[in-house]
Amino acid sequence: TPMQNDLEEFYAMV
Amino acid sequence: MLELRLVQGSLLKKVLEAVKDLVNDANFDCSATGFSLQAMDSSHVALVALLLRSEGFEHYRCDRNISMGMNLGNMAKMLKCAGNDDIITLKADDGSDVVTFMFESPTQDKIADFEMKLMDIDSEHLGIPEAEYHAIVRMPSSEFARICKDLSSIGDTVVISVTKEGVKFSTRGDIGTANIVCRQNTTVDKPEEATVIEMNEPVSLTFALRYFNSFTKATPLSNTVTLSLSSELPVVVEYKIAEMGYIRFYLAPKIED
Repeated sequence: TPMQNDLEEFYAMV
Repeated sequence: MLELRLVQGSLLKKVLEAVKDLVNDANFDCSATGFSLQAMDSSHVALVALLLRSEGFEHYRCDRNISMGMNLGNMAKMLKCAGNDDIITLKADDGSDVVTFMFESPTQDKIADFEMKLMDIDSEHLGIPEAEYHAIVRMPSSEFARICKDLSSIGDTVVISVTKEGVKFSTRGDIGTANIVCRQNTTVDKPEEATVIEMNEPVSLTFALRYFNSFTKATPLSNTVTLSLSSELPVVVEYKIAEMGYIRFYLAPKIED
């Protein structure tokens, strides 16, 4: 099964 | 003082039905722009962003920016008590720890108010930059919901591939495989029945189907859905809310280990 990314890897916390 | 009067109260009922299973607690932010929410699901894989613009409300009073923490399950329970034709008004006093939902029947012969406790929520806001997407697919929301439901009976993940041929949704599971191709189709009677594919570059991404099935709970809000796809970026699944704004779901792609 492919690994699941985390959204925080794509978008910065503000 | 906050007072928002929404003549088409059913919109708010539908919004809650669309988000309550994905996110438990969230801050609703109220400003001159409108009534908005941004919240991630507990696994930090999906995010929902809602905007209901102030112009879409019959009356919109928001004296200062305010953030109201609500349990979405409880809010959905309260809004279920509103009739589909009811006018819904949200009210909160400055510094208050409660929000009041007022439901008025269209003929004004029944008026109810429900008061709900607010909660303190540490919200984590993500900054989502504007992106150029490799492909944007607009299709009937009911068709998208049907595809997600059908594929989830076969497999757990979906590969969405956009090429010149169309958009392909594929899955595989223990019992076999499934591929559904939707071609661009703009020669339909009604624009909302069209499938429109704007492609700058072919793109193929893998996602968990259970999140897509959760997003499709927003189907009653819009006849069409837009999927914005770029390699190695989260997909954006957008349902426009007529005259008012949108509900957008962001889902991180899966990557091969």
